[in-house]
Amino acid sequence: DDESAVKDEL
Amino acid sequence: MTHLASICLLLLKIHTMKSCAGVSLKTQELYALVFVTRYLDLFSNFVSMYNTIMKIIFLSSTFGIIWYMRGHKLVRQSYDKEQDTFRHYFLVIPCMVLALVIHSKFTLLEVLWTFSIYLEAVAILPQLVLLQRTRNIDNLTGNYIFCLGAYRALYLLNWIYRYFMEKNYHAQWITWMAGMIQTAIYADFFYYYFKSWKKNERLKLPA
Repeated sequence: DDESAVKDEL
Repeated sequence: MTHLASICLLLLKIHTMKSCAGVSLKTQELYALVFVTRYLDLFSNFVSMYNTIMKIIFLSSTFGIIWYMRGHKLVRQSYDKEQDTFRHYFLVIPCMVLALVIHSKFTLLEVLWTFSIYLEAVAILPQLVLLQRTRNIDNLTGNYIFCLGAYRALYLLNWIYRYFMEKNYHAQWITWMAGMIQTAIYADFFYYYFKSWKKNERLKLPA
């Protein structure tokens, strides 16, 4: 899993 | 929303009392660095209107607070400079090193983003040190710090919720670990905050 892909939080 | 409330409380205090007594400029500057390094994707990664507006609010309000504390004639005089002695590099350098070692992808944006996660976890430390040295903590300052700690604690609940409820939600260990440390740092403060609230007394931290 590419953790860096998730950036929807502040 | 709790994070936004904390900023509103701080601005309310500074604006109405024309005082920043008990507020750490070091923590504000660290938060400015956190927001600048995290929101570098402001224009390249559109999540939602809400997300973009909040990013802009967090960035501008933090710089507004710093301007108040450094530039405003009256507010500047109330700053406890001699008490607010925590050194930035003491937190910034270890976080930078950690971000260079532990990250999910070795790119400039990703390392800076990871750095901002680590720095956010410890950015409150100068404020907590100053708080311990401050004799008279006013209600607004106490509530400001409470909200600042509460928002990460609420994120922990949100992460648990998302992990079980969202189909395409991926584990994000860096954020989770940093978030847990960030919340743990507030544990002592929360304890005395609730204690003073229960007894209806003014907040006071033991020396």
